[in-house]
Amino acid sequence: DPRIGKERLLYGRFLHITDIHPDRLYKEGSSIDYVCHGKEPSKKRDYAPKFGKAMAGCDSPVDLMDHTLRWIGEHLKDKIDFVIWTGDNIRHDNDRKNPRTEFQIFEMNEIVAGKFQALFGNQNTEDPRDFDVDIIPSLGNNDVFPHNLFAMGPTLQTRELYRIWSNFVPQEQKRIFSRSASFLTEVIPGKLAVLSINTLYLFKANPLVDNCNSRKQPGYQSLIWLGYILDEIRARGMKVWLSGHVPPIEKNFDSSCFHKFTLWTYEYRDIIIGGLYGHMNMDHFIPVDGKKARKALTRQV
Amino acid sequence: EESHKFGQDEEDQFDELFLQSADAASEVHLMGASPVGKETYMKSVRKTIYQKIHDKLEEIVDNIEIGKKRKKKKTTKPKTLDELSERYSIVNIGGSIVPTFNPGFRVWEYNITGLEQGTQIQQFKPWNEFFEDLEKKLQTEFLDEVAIEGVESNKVRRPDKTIPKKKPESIPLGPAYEPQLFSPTKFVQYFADLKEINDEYYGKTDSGNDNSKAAKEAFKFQVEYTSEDKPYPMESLLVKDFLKLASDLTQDNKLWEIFKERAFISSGYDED
Repeated sequence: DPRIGKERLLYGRFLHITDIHPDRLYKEGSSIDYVCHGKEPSKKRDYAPKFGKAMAGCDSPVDLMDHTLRWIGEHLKDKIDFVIWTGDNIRHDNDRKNPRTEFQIFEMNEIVAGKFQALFGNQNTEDPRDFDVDIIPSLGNNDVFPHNLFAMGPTLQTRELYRIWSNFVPQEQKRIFSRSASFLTEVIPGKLAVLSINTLYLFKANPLVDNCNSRKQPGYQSLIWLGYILDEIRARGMKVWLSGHVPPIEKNFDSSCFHKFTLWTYEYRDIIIGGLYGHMNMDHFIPVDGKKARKALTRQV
Repeated sequence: EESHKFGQDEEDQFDELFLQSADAASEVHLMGASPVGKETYMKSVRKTIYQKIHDKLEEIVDNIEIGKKRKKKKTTKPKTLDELSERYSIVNIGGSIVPTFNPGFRVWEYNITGLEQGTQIQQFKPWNEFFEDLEKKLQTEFLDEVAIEGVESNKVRRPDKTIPKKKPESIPLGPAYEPQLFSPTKFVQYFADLKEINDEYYGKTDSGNDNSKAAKEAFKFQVEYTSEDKPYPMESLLVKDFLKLASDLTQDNKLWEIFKERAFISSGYDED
């Protein structure tokens, strides 16, 4: 690794983790019916257990997050090359008595980023950018305030986000990150990269996204960034994984954004290995058709 | 029969609409981590997206058979699985840690054979210079566009830079399509069985054990399945392997049930 002047052993493995949603208000033994936020349970079935309960609707107890990271540290950390971590690092905004604040969102994101840093950072150096395992975070729709709404940078939110992720985002991308909240990490220098794509600029639930056709739209600007980056990766003979929070499928993206994004993945099929996303909480895959995307765009024109 | 067909079409339309317009974000906003409409969503994925792929694969088989009889028939449709798979890319969507279902994550494995013998890193402009240039380009681009949009008389259509040029034919396909360096080869899906973990934890703390020790002992992830596991083992994780799986999932209800069970991270979720 020429960045740190050290040899690195590669394992040919990496981790994808997503949607941790830790909730500091989660209280063991409280009522599930009241999102596990402290109210006494009415019956035994309503009891919020220590590590959380599947399908109950509560967010993650902090214990679940901490033990998950501990388990990864003990069983996987020494066997992987990098971590793709696709966002949503705070509870949902579904408790009317306890609405989330912008401060809480940033604070929890900072706490979770700190835990990743502690787990995967090199403990034998004072350089906070020296990682045993590279981490590539991306922005979730719940990591912004109000949820889903994220304006094109530079804004207070992109600045704050850079501060929180400053050890994960390569320094030379600080200015571009402040615009796009997206970045590139070389996980194997000169060979393999991972793109962290801010999918909120393409997400139809973001009230600031109308389409990806108007040149002032954040999605349009974001796709221009993507194009330059993919061109450079191709020129360097590298390969790349795409990553982000909201999956680029019709259900989630504005149609012009969906078709254009799909077309980029199609036309750069010589370098793009695949895409890893979160948000939907279900393990599945969606094939997207590049030729169909071009036809749809041609029709639009 | 006609009325049945009509009903069927209506249902298909509903599925298509569900896929395109249902707003996952507002569901999440209202319901937090609760699983809402996930089975309906999966059903629509199967009926629309996976079924279309199955139909296209069937066409390939048909074309091959027709081709034997009428060799010179020209068609723009893909003639082989490789040609069809080239059209697609795969959006992989991960299970979450938040217990909408059980917590889960995935470890991907990829081919690094030959990396050490690879050619030396070519000398390129340092990344900081590239990003400095890019910053200037994006700034100019944005200011130009805003200025142009502000001028009403400007009727000249400028090329849309968010539509990529076609990939030059001379460039070979990448690791998603042909086995090579960095091709994904396998994945291992891990999950935490929360019921089992909580039961074990409370069993230990009831008997007077130290809570933090009991928590450490009880909490574990286990392998839920791997991409090589039955009943639909994948030879590799190239795009064509995903297409074949999508097609198989439309044809075999037992496979589909297992696929769904895995999609819902072995939580036993059933919308009904």
